[in-house]
Amino acid sequence: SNGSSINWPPEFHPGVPWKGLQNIDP
Amino acid sequence: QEPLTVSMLASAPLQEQKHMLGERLFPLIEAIHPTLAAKITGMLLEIDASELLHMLESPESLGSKVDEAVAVLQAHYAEEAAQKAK
Repeated sequence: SNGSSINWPPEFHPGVPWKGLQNIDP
Repeated sequence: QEPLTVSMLASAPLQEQKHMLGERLFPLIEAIHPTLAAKITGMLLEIDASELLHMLESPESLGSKVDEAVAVLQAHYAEEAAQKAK
């Protein structure tokens, strides 16, 4: 997308529902 | 904690499957790379659930994937740094 790769990869944190790439590119 | 099985995963939606796998993978990855564990787990969750299940049972497979992920991550950060420097 438009430069949002700066936040790639999405982080996984225990106890937090995983949303995959939606975590960084809503 | 009981082992994660294919049938346990099969009954859950994809997003939930990845979350279940992430909960199991994270502590193993954290033991290898405490500072990058959240990022590495996020990267590995892009892999197929069946392969992730195999990695949970095989420390060697997990270790080599973690090494691979760290290399990709470092290359990504280096590229970002180079772009910022422009």
